[in-house]
This record gives sequence, C-alpha cells and structure tokens, in this order.
Amino acid sequence: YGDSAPLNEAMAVLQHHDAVSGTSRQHVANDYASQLAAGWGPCEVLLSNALAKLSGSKESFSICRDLNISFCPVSQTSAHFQVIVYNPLGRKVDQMVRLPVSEGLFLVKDPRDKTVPSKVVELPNTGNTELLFPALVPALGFSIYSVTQVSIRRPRAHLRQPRPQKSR
Amino acid sequence: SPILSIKNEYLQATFHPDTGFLRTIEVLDRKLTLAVSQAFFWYNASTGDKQSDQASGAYIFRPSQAKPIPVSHWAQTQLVKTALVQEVHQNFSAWCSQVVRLYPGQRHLELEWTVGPIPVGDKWGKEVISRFDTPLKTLGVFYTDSNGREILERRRDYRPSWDLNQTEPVAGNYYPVNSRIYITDGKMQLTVLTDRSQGGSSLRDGSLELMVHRRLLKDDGRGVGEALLESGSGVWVRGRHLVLLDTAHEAAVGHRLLAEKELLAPQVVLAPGRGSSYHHK
Repeated sequence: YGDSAPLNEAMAVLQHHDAVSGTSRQHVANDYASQLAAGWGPCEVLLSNALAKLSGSKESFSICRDLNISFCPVSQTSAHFQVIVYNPLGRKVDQMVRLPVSEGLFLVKDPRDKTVPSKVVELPNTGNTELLFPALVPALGFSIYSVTQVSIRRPRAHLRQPRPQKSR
Repeated sequence: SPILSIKNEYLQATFHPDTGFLRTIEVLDRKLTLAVSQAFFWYNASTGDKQSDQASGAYIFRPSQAKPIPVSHWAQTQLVKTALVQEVHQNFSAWCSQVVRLYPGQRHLELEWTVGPIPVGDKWGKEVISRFDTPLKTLGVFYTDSNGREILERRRDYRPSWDLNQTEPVAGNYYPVNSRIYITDGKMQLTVLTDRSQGGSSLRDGSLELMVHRRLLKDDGRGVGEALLESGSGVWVRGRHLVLLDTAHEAAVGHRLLAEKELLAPQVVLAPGRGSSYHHK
C-alpha cells in the first residue's frame, strides 16, 4: 500500500528554518534526512500504483534517489527499459531527458512508437556516459518512452581534448 | 587559440581563450549581446575583528574582507558538441567545476556547478560564490524574489524604511534568493534562476553573485553551538543556475515560464522491460 501522509508530515517538519538554512546541529540535520527518507518510501509505492493504474500495466517501477550524482542501476544495466516522464505543469513541456547508461547505442521510441533522436554522450574526465533524448509531455500528464540497447560498442561523442591555458 | 563557443538557434555563448571563463552571451533573434564574465570566488569567513567579535557561522554571514578571492584565475575547459547538446566543461580547481550547457531550442544557458568538499586545511572558513560581471549600468539596484512572493527591488547600502548605517559592506547587502535574481539597465536584463534558495547580491554595478556553498570553522554564538563544518572530508554540492538575457521589456515572460518549468520540473520514472507504448488518449 502506498501512502503520502508520512512524506507530508516530514515536509511539514522541514518547514522549520533549521532544515532549510543549515542552522541545525548535525544530529538534527541527520534526523531531518532520516524523516524525509522514511516518508519517501511509501510515497514511491503510491506513485508506482498510480502509474500502473494509469498505464494499464503492472510494472516494476524504479525511482532513482541518486539522480543528482548520475547513477541509476536500471538505465545502466538494462537492455530494455521504459522512461515515464510526468509533467506536473498545466501546459505541455519539452524536456531533454538525461540518463546514465553503461555503453553502446540506444534506440528510443516515443509514445506513438516513432523513433526519436537520441545521443550517447561521453562525459569528460569521468568516463561516464549519458543517454540524451528530447521528450514531449502533455499538460498534467505523462509520456512513456521505450529505450532499447541496440549495440554495445562504445559511443564516440565529439569531444575535444583539454585546452591548455596560458599561465598567469 | 580559437574562441570556444556554444550556439543554438537563439543563443550563443563564448568563452575567453585565455581564462576559459564565460565571456559573452548573445541572443541572436533579439540582436542582444552582453559581455558576461562568470567565475567562482570565496569569502574568507570572519572569526571576529576589532569592530566586533562576531564570527561567520550557521546564522551569520560575515566575511573578513569585502573582496572575495578567486577560486582560480583560469579554468581548464573541454567542449562536447553533439546534435542534442553542447557543453563546455570548466574545471576551476580540485573542488570546483562547472558545465555550461545549451540544448537546441533553449533560450537560456544552463550552468551546472559542482563545489566541494571545501578545503579548510589552511584554517580559513570559506563561503563560495558564483559571480557574474557585466558592464550593465545598474545604479546600485538589483532584484530578488525574497520569500517566494514577489520580486522586490534591492538597493545597495539602502533600506526603504530607515536611514541605514551600513557596517557590513558585503553581508549587509545580501538578500535571500528563493528562485531568481536579476539586474537591468532598463534596456537589457540578466536574470539568474536558482534551483534552491540561496543568498545573493549585487555588490557593484553590473555584478550579480550567489552563494553556492560554505564551510566554517567557528560557531557564530547564535544558538546552534556548532560550527558549520561537515565531518570528515566534507560534502560537495551540485546545483544549477539558469541564465537568461533578454530585453527588459520581454524578460518577465521568459523568467516566469522558465521558473515554473524548473520548480515544477517533469519527474522521470523508469521501468525495466519492453512494455507497451502509452498513447495519451
């Protein structure tokens, strides 16, 4: 069962300025983080249930908590996966989706089963690669894109070598 | 060396060949060009001085001197150019880097900065800022959306409801920025949208700065009883600044719509397997 109440409550606690501005003691900051994490768990289930109902299929949805550091086991290990993009705005938006992938070439199809342009970009210095494709999402709705790995050869984005700078 | 630049149908950003810093932003369809130099600096946190024993801390921002220190005088740059994205990766130091990014069809420049762990081995607390310097004649005025309610005019060394005796030339001019800060000369407007609440100011005409990270060694004595000092090697922070250049007349449309999209951003969920395509109807 999904439940958004624990996250609601955690967010209410985090209205306090200590949680926003860094004026809490470290153990209190740790507790804020703990409350948020505990609240997010059942909310993920709620979101997955809603998506399953709306899309008419029961899927094992995966919501990445580490997107800020570009790490995602599903996109980095799966040969096939779906990307559901939900738009909370009351107007349609276009968004460039960026997902960490391991290597290779990918075929991305839009909700009408048409291939959309995509590119695997190798990030300088890190050795990480990311898949990019443009997504169009309707107002207060979602679009599902399917991604299939079609080759495992390493991608080659146009990457220039570091530019030496004049010393000062 | 050739001038490094990224460009789409609306915007062109060029970078200084010697320093690797952002140099100009050009809005192609509106024929606007602005020299914008952007780089990272840090204020040395005060531990108290002759005027006051007040130290910089969790509650208090109080640099020891008004002039911030550059994180680096140049950045090592790398360019990534594809049909779907153009990026300039700037490495300022071991603990400060940034990606300047432009997608097709985008009317703003995206600056994704990564700062930390802030080194404090020299025993100096550091408060790191990203600063944009332009030749705009802003006459001491800048704008922030403090408290998330409305854009408020801020005037340097001035308060609208009392005669201010400014004793803190930097901190006394810092204001909360919940989603955006901008400067304008009445013709052109440079707006920076933030992805989180930050402190910001314009300490010189044409200049705009946002505090992105801080690490301090002394408690400010305001109740928290701890220095703002992460344990271990410290933490790094990654965030984004969205930069818009427009005419003063058209700017509000652009930053309002973009802020909506940023603060209510599309959410991405993944499901393994092939699945069936979903049709809106």
